Amino acid sequence: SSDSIFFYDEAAQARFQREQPWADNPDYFKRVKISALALLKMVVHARSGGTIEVMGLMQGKIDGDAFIVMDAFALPVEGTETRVNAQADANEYMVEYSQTNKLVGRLENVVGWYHSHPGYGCWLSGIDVSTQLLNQRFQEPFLAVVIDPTRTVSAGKVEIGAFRTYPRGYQPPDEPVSEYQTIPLSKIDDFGVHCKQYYALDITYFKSSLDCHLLDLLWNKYWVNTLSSSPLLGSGDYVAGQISDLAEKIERAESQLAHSHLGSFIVAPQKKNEEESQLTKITRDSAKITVEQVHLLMSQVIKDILFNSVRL
Amino acid sequence: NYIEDLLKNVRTQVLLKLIKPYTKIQIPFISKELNMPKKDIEELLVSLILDNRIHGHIDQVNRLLEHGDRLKGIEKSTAIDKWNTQLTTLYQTVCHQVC
Amino acid sequence: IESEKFQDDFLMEYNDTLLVTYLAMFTNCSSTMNELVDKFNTAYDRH
Repeated sequence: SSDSIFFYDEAAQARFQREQPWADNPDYFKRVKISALALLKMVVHARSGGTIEVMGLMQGKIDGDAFIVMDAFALPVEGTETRVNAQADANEYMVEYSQTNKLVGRLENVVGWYHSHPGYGCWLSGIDVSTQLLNQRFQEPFLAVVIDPTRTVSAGKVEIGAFRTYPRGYQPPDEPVSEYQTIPLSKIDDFGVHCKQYYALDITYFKSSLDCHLLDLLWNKYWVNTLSSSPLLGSGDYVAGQISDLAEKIERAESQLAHSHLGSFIVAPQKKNEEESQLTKITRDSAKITVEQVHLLMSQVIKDILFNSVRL
Repeated sequence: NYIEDLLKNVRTQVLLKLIKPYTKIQIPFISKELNMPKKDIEELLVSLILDNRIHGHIDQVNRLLEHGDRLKGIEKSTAIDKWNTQLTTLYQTVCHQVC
Repeated sequence: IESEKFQDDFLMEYNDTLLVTYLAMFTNCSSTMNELVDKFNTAYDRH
């Protein structure tokens, strides 16, 4: 029964395409189910890009209000945040890949695109929002997924977000409540301007019985890799960047605080609240950095006690 | 016309792959692995260091390549120092507010 | 691993993490202090 999700019902998909229930409701899609294989491929591809943004496409199907992502493939483009339409370079590749898929009996269509934000969190920038709006206009149903490979390593879990944009001019009835995340100072303006133009979908994962069996076989290898690796040493540059960014945020908050103190007769109460919440955000960011460092150090200390304290 | 450039590219890739796991590598070892004279290895290493493709320096006395950025640890210390300075300023600003 | 070099590097990382924790604690204190000062100034109408 766990493998039944992999069955592709062409008739049902064709019916979805005819009825288009998402056309009248911009909030129609609520969930995303990603297969273990697709997740692994996307994360490995994002990680391979290092500090350069990479992108790819996802194949799958629709099931009610959920996207089901069965597989993903990389596109031969890089630096997606620095160009307006990086996807255009890979158009020929995309078309050829999709056609070849059908020939080998792979029936799933492309249902979305993914790209990486190395070190600066899962959200959609202005360029990403424009790209997704275009995709949703001409290739519905379409999903945007963002992966942060750097934070994946330092946090110890996959940093991933799935998003869909609202049409231009649409005002969502309720303010979407999103999980707080640290945004670097250089990206904070881009984040703030566009954050209300899209919403996040809930992500769950699934795997086949064969995936379960293979992952079980790799259990020991996973533990050998985990015990022998040291993210504390490997993520030095990223941590230094985060601390530098935090220092700049403190500088900004401090200068605004100093100005508000001098002009406290003129400053409206709302602005004061904004400054206070800035310091609260900075505190939260510093706590997050510390907690990650402490977790990594804990693993080092435990390994030291376990393996280096054995006396013959 | 292009053989030398191609050879240099191939040797560069092999060299970078070879020295990746090490912090100190003997130049005679690299020369043996790449099957190249030591003088050519040194020239190649110099050009890669100057191009910033290798972070490290050559110890000609001991015929060693010391791989790894010496400044790597300093970045974190500089960032922490910056944080400390900004905290001091913030603390002073908050204290001024009381007065 | 039992060597002086390993102990040096290990304790260096340990100290760095403790320092980061210390600074984060100070940041939290500064933020709380700022809130307290604002409330104090508002309560006693000191601008």
